[in-house]
Amino acid sequence: MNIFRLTGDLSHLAAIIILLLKIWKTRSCAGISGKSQILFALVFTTRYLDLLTSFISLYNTTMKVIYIGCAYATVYLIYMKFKATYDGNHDSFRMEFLVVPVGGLACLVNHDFSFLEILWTFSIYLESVAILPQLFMISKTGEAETITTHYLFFLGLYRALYLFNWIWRFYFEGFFDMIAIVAGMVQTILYCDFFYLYVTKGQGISL
Amino acid sequence: SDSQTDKDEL
Repeated sequence: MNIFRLTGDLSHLAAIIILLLKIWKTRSCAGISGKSQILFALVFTTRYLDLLTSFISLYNTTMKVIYIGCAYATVYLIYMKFKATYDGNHDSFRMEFLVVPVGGLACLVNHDFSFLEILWTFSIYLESVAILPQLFMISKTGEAETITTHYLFFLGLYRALYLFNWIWRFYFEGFFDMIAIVAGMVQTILYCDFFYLYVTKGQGISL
Repeated sequence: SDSQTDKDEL
């Protein structure tokens, strides 16, 4: 654990909580892509199956359970509780265009051809592109509320901080994981355009 | 370890 890893995790947690609270407080999921949230729930589910097979630390278990719980709670709010406010017409990105190629890639490029390892790899690849339906939705509607942009900022910041964590770990522990690093770079790059808008416009974005 | 996954990372 280093400072980049910890702040990355906290940034990720902040993003998830911000989104949940926004939907809960406004009683609306307008402007939020339910498809991105389904993909994130799938990411956490496939990555954290090791909760059932191995114990790493209390911190590790707690964060995994919180991430999974919040992901499903968010999907529930969007598709069940506040379904009437869900803007399905603008959330038109096809999830299978991401899930199928990512699944194929996970089977081809992984560290070990085993069930849990392939699901872990799948989750890493899928996470890197899971935000695309949300970004696509913003580009279609041409706007994003301030609180939505805060959510995206912390979500993007998290993986960028993990990149620094991996640089740190390479220098001080000689550790590197090429799959996580390359996927993390792709993920961070996808947010660059958004980061630029967030910093220059500050408030809600309108294209 | 050069390319082992780290399940401690989230």
